[in-house]
Amino acid sequence: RKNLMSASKAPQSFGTGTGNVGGYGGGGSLPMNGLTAHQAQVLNLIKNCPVPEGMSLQELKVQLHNVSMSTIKQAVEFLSSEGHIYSTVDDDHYKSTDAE
Amino acid sequence: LERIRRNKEAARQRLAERNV
Repeated sequence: RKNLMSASKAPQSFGTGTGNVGGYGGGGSLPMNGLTAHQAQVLNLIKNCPVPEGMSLQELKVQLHNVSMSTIKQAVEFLSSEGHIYSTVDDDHYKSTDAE
Repeated sequence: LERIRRNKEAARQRLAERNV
């Protein structure tokens, strides 16, 4: 009997914990420095690209196979409007501004 | 290639403005 009672109590004490979650946008994909998870991923890939003319959208799509092309394009557009990346040989190739 | 360099400068400037 004792066990049963303490067991039924347990969920209640967990309940208070969940209240805290809502505070900061929630869950794994925390934006860093104002970027969404996708934007940060794209920026990282472009930063780490060794090719002189930068990374192509196709390359990004291959690396981020679980992200749709339109999402990638949006991220790239955002990043370039913010100045993190810029287009090189054409609008499909991007380099990171702080890569040098 | 000149265009690329100008793109780069423009992007740098945008980023600098963001960071201020």
